[in-house]
Amino acid sequence: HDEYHEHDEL
Amino acid sequence: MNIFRLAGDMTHLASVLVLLLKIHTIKSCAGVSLRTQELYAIVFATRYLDIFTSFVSVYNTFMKLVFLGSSFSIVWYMRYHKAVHRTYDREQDTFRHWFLVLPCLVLALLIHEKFTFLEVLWTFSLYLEAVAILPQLVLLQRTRNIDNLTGQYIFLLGGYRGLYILNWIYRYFTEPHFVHWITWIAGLVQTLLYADFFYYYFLRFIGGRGVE
Repeated sequence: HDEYHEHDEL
Repeated sequence: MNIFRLAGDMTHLASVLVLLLKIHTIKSCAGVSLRTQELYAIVFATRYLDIFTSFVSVYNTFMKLVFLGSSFSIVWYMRYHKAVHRTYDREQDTFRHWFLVLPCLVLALLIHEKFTFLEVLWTFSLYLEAVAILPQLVLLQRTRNIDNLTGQYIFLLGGYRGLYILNWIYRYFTEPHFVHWITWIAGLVQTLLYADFFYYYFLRFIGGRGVE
């Protein structure tokens, strides 16, 4: 899956 | 985006605004730890490097810019604005904050999800955010008299952490494969440190003026 996609929080 | 996450972000934003209000209008940073604020500036600078490489939403990018800008401007005010700097409790704010940075960096190099530059720095920012409040906690214990705005700042920061945990619980049950051990454990440690903060915050209001 997209490498940085999970960092959708601040 | 769920209601807990949004409420958490708004609480976080409110905490920063309260701090900026205190610094801007009262020209005072009494009771505020510059070392904690410097750690937050490092936290946001290392976490939001992905602002250049990944786009989640206009909301995310906007909030990242707000947190970056506000954290660095708070540090600037406390260090270089004459009237604000005069109110800084320099003698009390002596926590060796650099001793927190190095262990967090080593830990991020050892324990991470992926060994890439951005990912290790992102993990480092999670570990550092978890302990960044410690200099503020020490300063609070030393100064004893905290004013309303400082108290509200701390209260809002704690609320932000608590709401993020509710957000993770919600996401765990509503989104498939939403498992982020590093984020959760670092967030839990951070929230427990804030629980200590709340203890002093409530003592301040229950017991009147001082924190014993």
